[in-house]
Amino acid sequence: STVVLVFQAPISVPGDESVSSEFKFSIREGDRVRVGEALGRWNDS
Amino acid sequence: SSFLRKLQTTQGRASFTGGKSSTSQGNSFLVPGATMATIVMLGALHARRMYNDKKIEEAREKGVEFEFQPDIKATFLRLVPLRSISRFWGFLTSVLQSSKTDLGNRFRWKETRKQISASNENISETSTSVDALSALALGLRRMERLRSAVDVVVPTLSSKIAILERGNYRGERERERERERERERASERARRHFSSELPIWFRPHVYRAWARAFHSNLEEAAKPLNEYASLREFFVRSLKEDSRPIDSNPCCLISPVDGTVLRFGDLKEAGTMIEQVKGFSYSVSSLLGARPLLPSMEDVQQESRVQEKAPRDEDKKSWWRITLASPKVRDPEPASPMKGLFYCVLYLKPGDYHRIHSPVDWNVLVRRHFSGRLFPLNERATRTIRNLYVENERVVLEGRWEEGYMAMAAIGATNIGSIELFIEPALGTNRPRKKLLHSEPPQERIYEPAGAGVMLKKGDEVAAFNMG
Repeated sequence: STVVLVFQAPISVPGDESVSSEFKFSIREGDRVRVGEALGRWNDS
Repeated sequence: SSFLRKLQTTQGRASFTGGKSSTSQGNSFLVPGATMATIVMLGALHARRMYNDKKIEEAREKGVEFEFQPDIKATFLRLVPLRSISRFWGFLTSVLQSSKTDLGNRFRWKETRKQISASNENISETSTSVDALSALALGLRRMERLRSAVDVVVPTLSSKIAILERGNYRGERERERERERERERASERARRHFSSELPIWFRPHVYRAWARAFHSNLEEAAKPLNEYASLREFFVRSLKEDSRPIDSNPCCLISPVDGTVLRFGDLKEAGTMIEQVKGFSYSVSSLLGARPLLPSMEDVQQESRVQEKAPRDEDKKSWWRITLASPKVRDPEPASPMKGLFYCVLYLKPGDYHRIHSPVDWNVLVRRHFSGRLFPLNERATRTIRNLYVENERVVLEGRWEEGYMAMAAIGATNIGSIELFIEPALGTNRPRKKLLHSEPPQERIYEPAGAGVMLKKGDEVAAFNMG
C-alpha cells in the first residue's frame, strides 16, 4: 500500500531575501519514516 | 542424492521382482518428490529475488535510477482477477480457524443448542411455577378477604401473606434474570465458536511468525498478542501510547504513515506530473480526480506573478499619491508568502504499522473513492506496471489547511485491498463490482458542513489499510 500527499506550502519570494519561509523537505528518497516525524519544515515569517 | 539412491534401489528391486511392486513403491516417492521439487523451486526463486534486490540496492547506492520496463508478468497481471484474490485473502486471514475446527464447532454447536433448549425448558417450567404462584396468591387474597370479613381478630395475617408474596416474586425474578444471563453467555459462547477467531494459544505463534517474516515490532502493539482474534485484526493493530511522538514544531508537516519515501518534490517546474519511475510519470489530477480544489499550475503561476509585481507597483507611486493616500498605502501590509505545490509518495511494507494519521491540522472537505484494480505496489511493480497508482483502488481526501490545498491518497494493493476511513466508517472499499469496466467514475462525498467539512488535528488517526 502507498500514501501520496499533495499539498501547498510556502515558497521563497524571488528577490526578497528577508522572507525565508520556504518549505523544505527534511527527508531523502529511500528513507524510512514513521508517523509523527517531520517530512518537511518552513519558517514562520 | 539419498532420495535418488533410494529411487534407484527401489527400481532395482522392482526389476529384480519382475516389476510387481514398482507401482506401489513409485507412488510412495511421488508425493515427497513433488514436495521437494516445490521447496527447491521456492528456495531458488527466493534466492534469485534476494540477489536482484541486492543488485538494485547496490545500483541505487551508486546513483543509478531504474527506468520503466514493462514485462510479460505485468501484462499477465492485468488478466488476473486481483480484486477477487484480494478479497479471498482477506477472508482467509480473518477465518483461518473456522475451517480447521469446523467439525469441532458443529459438535459444540449441537451441545450449545441442547443447553439452550434445556434452558428454555427450565424457563417454561419456571413460568408454569410462576403461574401457579400467581394463582396461589390470588387464592390467598380471596382467603384474606374472607378472613377479614369473617375474622378481624387476625389483622397481621394479610400483611404476612403480602410479604411472603413479594419475597417469592423477587426471588423468582432474580432466578429468571440469572437464567437470562446464562442464556446470553451460552449464545456468546456459540458465537465465538462459530466466529473467525484463531485459538488463543495459537495466536502469538502466528503473529510472531508474521513479525519475523516482515520485520514488525511486536513490542509496540497496544494489546497482548493473544487478544488479536485474527491475523486481519492484528494487521491493523493500534500502537501503545507515545510509540509515535508527534513533532511539536508548528511549522512542520509530519509523516502520516510508517513507510519508505519513494518520491517527493514540487510540482512547479515539472508540471502537474509525479514521476513513478524514470521515464514514466502520472498526472496529479488523474490520481486525485480533482476538479474543484486542486489549484492549477496557471493559478500557482498567476499567484507568483501577482506577488512579484506587487512591490514594483508600490515603487511607481508618485510623491503626492503617497502623501494623500490612506495610511494603508503608506504602510502596506506585508505580502503573504507565495505557495508552491508539493508531493510526497510513501510506500508501506507488509510489516509496517498500517494506520494513517493526519499530517497537519486541516479540514477534510471532500472524499473520493476510486474503485480500480489491485495491482501489487512493490518496487518491481512500480518499474513494470504502467499507471500503477492511477489504476489501483484508492481513497482520496481533499481539503484545506492554513497554507492552502491539502490532499491525501491512500492506495490499496493486492494483499491490502480495502481502506477503512475512521471519519466515515460506512465507506466500503474493495467490494465486488457489478460492471466489468475498470473506468468507473469515482464516488464522491462532500462532508458537512459545507466549507468546513471534518476538522482533523495533526496526528489524528484518519484511516487504516485492511487485509483483503
